[in-house]
Amino acid sequence: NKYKNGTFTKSTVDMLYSFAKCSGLDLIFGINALIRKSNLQWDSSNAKLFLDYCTSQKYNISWELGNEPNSFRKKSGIYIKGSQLGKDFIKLHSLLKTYYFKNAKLFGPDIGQLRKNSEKLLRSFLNVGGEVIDAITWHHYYVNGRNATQEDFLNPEVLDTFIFSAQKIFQVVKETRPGKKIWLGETSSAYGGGAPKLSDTYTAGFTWLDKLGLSAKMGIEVVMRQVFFGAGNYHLVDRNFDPLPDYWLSLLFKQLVGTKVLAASVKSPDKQKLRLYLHCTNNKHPKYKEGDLTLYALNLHNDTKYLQLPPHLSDKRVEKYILQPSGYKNLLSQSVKLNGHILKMVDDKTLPELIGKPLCRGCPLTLPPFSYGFFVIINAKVVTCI
Amino acid sequence: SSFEERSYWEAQVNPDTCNLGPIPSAVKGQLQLEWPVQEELLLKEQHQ
Repeated sequence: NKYKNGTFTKSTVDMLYSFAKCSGLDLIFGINALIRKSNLQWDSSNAKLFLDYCTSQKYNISWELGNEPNSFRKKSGIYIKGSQLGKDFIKLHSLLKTYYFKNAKLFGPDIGQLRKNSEKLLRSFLNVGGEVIDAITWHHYYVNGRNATQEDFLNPEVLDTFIFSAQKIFQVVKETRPGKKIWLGETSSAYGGGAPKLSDTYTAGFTWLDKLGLSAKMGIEVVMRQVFFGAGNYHLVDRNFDPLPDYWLSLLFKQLVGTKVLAASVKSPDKQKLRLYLHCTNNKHPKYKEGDLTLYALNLHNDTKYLQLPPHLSDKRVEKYILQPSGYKNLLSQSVKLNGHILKMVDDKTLPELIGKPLCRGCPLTLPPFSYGFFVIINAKVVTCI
Repeated sequence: SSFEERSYWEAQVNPDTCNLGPIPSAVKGQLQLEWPVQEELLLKEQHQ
């Protein structure tokens, strides 16, 4: 009884779809899972109205049903078993088949952090409804936004907690639906709207970049960021739609990092604080070609680190893209510098060109204290990337 | 449709394209006025 009814009008849907389409994004719409009959089965009648309209407009949308079902009881007073939710997904899957959405995908169950009860729910959900979903979605946050500190965001042990959380999900999926894809359906640095004066600053980039790297390494192909625009502190653009540090980081990541993941490691006494990830370069980048490599790295040390590439790569041309806070050593800055130049929009609609800086051949890759960045190894001719 | 949606959508010559025009100033004003309240509601839910 804490919630008021909300209504999506046709023009709301039109605007939403238009925004996604015009931005080159795929839209996944989360249908209300809490409209239920007296026997607790999902009532699809409201969803049908929505699907009717989307079909009439030939909208190409994929679907989810419900959000964080492990919290249903706490948030709405309705307790739904995993097996029931599985049946509801099967019902929605059958319903979608009767519509225009022949190729529409279905994702779920958008489970929160795995604990004893949520694990039980996920297992029973997957046993019953796992067959009809195209990817299993889970949500991850490192810490509570209310009491998170800057030390948390810079702590390698906190960053590593992502691995343990992901491994739990992987284990459940392995035992119930082996081979099924696992996605992050919602994720950010801190829950509860993010951490004030942290989640929208340069500091948040350490958690974001490390999560992107670890996810790719673990085989999580899709990471959905909470949130592009909204309340709290973890947004990518501010209330004036001006990009925040994680926006620039995401943009750079998208431009430079390809989808093929390689193994990289660092020989250093304190490996946890110097974190490396290696991919094939995004071959859509106009400047680079197939076979090139993108190494991205985080330096959590309070001194500069110098990376030496292995001998077979040491003579290659390298371009660096180092992101640093705009104020000197001000990790809480809301603006960032790329290779020493502050990043800002050219005008309301134009993003600046993100330009790499060539390094001298054979020179070490330099990472200033508490910074992160990308290095493109040009003409690496790595077979896997061709 | 809400006032904002109607005003915005009606102001568009061809709403199917991606070349949408600017938000009418009345709509922008209304949205900016409403946002602090919406933000508070969203935050409350997120904290919960």
